[in-house]
Amino acid sequence: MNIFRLTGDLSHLAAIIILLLKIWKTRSCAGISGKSQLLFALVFTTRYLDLFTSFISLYNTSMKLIYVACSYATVYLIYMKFKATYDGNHDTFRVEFLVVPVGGLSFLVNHDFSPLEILWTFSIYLESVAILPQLFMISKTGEAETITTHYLFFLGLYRALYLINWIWRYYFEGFFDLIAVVAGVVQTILYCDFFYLYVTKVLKGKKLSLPA
Amino acid sequence: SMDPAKHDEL
Repeated sequence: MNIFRLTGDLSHLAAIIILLLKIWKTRSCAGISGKSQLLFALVFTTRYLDLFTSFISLYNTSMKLIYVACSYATVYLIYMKFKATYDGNHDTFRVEFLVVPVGGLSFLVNHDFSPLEILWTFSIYLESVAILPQLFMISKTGEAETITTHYLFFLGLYRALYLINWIWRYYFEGFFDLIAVVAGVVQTILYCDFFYLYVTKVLKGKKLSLPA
Repeated sequence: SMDPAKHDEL
């Protein structure tokens, strides 16, 4: 465990909590892509099946349980409790275009052709693109609430910090996981355009709105 | 150098 990994995890946790609190406090999930949140719930579910097979540390187990519980709570709030506020008309990204290719790729390129390992690989690939429905929704409506942009910032920051963590681990532990690194790079690149808007607009007190 | 069955990252 190094400082980049830890702050990455905490940044991820912050993103998840910010989104949950935003929905809970405003009693609304307007502007939030339910599809992205469903994909994240699927990501955590398929990745953390190793909770049943291997124990790594108390930290590891508790964080996994928190991530899974929060992602299911978010999906519940969007599709059940605050369904009336869900902006389904703008959440039109075709998720099968992500899930099907990612599913195929995880069968073809993995560390080990075993069910748990294929599901882990699937979750790594899927996580790298799971934010696309949310970014698509923002590009469609042309704007995002400031709190939603904070959520996206911490979510992107988490993967960026993981990249530094992997460089650290490569040099100091000889650890290198090509699948995680390639997917992590792809994931971070997807946030670059957003990071630019976040720094130039949101941090200067302006609302994130895209030119028409 | 990693055991694929033990992914220690989140």
